[in-house]
Amino acid sequence: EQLFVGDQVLRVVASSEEQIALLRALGEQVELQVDFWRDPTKPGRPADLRVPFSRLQAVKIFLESHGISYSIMIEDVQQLLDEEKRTMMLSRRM
Amino acid sequence: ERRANQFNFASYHTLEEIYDWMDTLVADHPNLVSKIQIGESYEKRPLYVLKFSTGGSNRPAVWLDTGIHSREWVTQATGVWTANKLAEDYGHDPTVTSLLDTVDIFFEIVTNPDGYAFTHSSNRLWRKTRSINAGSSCIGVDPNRNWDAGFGDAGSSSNPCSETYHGPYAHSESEVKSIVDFIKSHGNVKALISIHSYSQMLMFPYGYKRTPAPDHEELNELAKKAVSDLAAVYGTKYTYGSIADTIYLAAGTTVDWAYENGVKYSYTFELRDTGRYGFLLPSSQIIPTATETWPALLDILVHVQQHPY
Repeated sequence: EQLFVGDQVLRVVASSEEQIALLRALGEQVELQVDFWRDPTKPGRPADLRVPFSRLQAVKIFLESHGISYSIMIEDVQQLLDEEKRTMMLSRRM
Repeated sequence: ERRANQFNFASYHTLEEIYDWMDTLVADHPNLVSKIQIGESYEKRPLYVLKFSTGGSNRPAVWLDTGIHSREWVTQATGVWTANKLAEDYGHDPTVTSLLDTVDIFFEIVTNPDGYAFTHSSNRLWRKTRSINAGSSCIGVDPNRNWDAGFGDAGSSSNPCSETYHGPYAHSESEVKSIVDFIKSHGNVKALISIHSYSQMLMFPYGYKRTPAPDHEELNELAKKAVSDLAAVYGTKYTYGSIADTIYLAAGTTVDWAYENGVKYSYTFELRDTGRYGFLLPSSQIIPTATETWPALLDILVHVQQHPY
């Protein structure tokens, strides 16, 4: 089973086409293992990317160094997955 | 004795639970719903479609599918709720009754069963199919880039490790090919609605090119009405338009293939996002999501019924 402990989902809002191109380039860097949940589309429209815990620092530095604004949408993906699993088990017991 | 109304629609379910529930739905509505198998997945799971029909011969039909991207769990859950709603409302709601008296509906609730099973057993965030790619250690093809409509062009990847890998050739995935074969052999499918999550959009062709579709104006007006009726339920705001205009160029998608193969009313939904959970939308939001989607779906279905071609 793949675990996602410490992984975060960042909500990124690019302000220009140039920043969108940078985000797409970020997605192509295989070593960063970024998983776009919602792809970058147009300036002002949010993009969501899941970043493994081990790559968080590198990705955040990338975003900050290019002046791309972001917020943390999900603090810890695994916590939500555990909660989801608990809910399903409870439902099944009922 | 099991009955479909004992099923918890407000919870997420495994593939086995959904497949079992399909049988109870058929048992509860034997004169309306039947289950057909249109093929097998890569890992040999049956591809089941619920057929809603009140009779007739090869009536005009609507194709609905949910969950081609396996991790979009609210989509399959909405599919289950919606299928139940269709069955329960027939004979009670005049709109649904009139619709099903003239139109057949084919509903594939778990369009990517291998991926869905994998999200329950091994990787909750799996999107693609589970086919092996020759020469690569990466598994799976994006089944929404695998259709023969601009196959391999912009917005799809030739890298098997990418989430948008288009596959070795168009319709390489049995999950896709089975739908293609079914719709082509049916010959009278008038609408196709492919449901995803979670960007709150209602889109139509084209995705692989920026040229407006010949029916752009009609498709756009209908989308406008549908998202307006959706928003009236809980105020959820959707954007709408062609795929290329609304998101970006995306080649090889379901709706482009359908449109290019004569299915005029081809739409794709991106269901609700709270902005906080993404693919991990809490199960408490399943019914609100399905409930608000229903009037939008019904708008499209009724339009199809009233605009034969």
